[in-house]
Amino acid sequence: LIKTEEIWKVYKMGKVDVEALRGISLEIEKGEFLAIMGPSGSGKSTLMNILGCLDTPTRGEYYLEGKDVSSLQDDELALIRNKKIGFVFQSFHLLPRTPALHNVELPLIYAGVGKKERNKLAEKAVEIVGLKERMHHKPNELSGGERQRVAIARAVVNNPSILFADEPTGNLDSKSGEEIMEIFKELHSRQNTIIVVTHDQSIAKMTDRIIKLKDGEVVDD
Amino acid sequence: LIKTEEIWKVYKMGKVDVEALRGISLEIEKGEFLAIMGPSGSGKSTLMNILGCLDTPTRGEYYLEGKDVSSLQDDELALIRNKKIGFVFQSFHLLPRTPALHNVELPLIYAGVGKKERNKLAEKAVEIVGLKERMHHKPNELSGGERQRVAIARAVVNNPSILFADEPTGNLDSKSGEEIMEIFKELHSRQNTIIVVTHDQSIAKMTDRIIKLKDGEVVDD
Ligand SMILES: Nc1ncnc2c1ncn2[C@@H]1O[C@H](COP(=O)(O)OP(=O)(O)OP(=O)(O)O)[C@@H](O)[C@H]1O
Ligand SMILES: Nc1ncnc2c1ncn2[C@@H]1O[C@H](COP(=O)(O)OP(=O)(O)OP(=O)(O)O)[C@@H](O)[C@H]1O
Ligand SMILES: [Mg+2]
Ligand SMILES: [Mg+2]
Repeated sequence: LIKTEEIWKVYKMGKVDVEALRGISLEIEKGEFLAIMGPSGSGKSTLMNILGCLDTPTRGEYYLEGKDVSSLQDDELALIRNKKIGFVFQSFHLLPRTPALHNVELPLIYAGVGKKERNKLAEKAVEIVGLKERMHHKPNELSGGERQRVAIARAVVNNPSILFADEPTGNLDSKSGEEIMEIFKELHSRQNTIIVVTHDQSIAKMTDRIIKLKDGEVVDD
Repeated sequence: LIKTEEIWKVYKMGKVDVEALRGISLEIEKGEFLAIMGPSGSGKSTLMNILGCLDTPTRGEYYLEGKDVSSLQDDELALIRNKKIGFVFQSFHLLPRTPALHNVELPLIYAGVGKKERNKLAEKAVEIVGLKERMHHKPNELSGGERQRVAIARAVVNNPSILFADEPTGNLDSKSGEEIMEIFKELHSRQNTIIVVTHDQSIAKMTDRIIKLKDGEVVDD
């Protein structure tokens, strides 16, 4: 499903280069449930953004379902991002001036889903993350963990075949965190691929494979 | 040091009231090191913002060092916030367009510290959170955990007598999290008061007292 060959990501900052990823080669099969771990600053979010087609590598190749992602047209990429991929961002990226429910509806709007159906799907997603009573709140009227759960609901609402979740339980108590993992397991049970960045050992233990990063390289797999 | 009497925080939202805090009465002595825990949405950040003089209760009294905070003048409050209190926000609140080092300098600028001295103190704070090599990066050129550490450095740079840290290790791997707790312990060893909101049991275990919230009330202390 996913194959990377010597992926590098280098940020040029005046005289100094920051090498966020230094030659990542990975293969991920369809239907895997894996965790990416590593110290703060080791390149996890950078890697996730490239795998999720939100960023491009400086060097190296990324093949998604056999296709070289760098050769895809903009509209093909947009379709992949909207229909195939769900992404929970480490910093949530919610629209601040619209209520939680509308934030969750966004992927369905882009997918051209009709108003009645998307309202039903969005409400269902908000309910499974336990936020039914908060769905009309805007993000700044929500707690940190509630915002994180809105971001999760938005990422799963169109039943993505690949879910990327960047530290999805960092703001959650252990009970809420377990509930989120149950949602991910349920998605996984329907043959979807789940990739979770986490610092939490108890979350990583629930996955089938742990990839460890350090200083932009894979040190364990 | 801190005494609250039946603190309530109610958000009016059209027809429905959200009762974020429902009668919190607490006493905290000078020099304590305590944790506040509880489910997502239970009122922890709301309580922290009131204790940190960043928000006011709807009902109830808050006495800081014997003074009723609601009766203080604006300039007295500003002085307390700048000189006595350090605050690590759950969502960091860094200035996006200025480098990490400058973000850390901000409390010192407000305190009227001279350029040479504040540069020295800010660099020292950046160094103890392990970000010396990233101090010229802007927040959007940093990882999630690096931003969190900048927020921590800014909160401790003027040696506050009361440190409020709202989920300071949520984006950190366990090693970085332990290093942050070492910084807090060192601050505590100099007779300062440390109040940490955390979902992490291993962090809470390092404190002397755990206050548990649920649905806006204290359920354990
Ligand atoms: N401005 C607001 N308007 C309406 N409701 C609010 C507002 N701010 C917070 N709330 C609600 O108050 C409750 C408590 O919020 P708070 O941020 O204190 O929770 P928390 O314990 O810090 O949660 P978390 O662990 O998720 O950070 C939440 O249910 C939230 O939805
Ligand atoms: N736009 C940028 N310009 C320069 N350096 C960057 C930029 N974005 C990220 N970096 C650097 O690249 C490194 C990797 O960042 P990344 O966000 O992938 O780390 P991470 O493993 O997700 O960390 P965390 O666990 O703290 O979230 C970091 O050291 C960071 O400072
Ligand atoms: Mg990250
Ligand atoms: Mg909070």
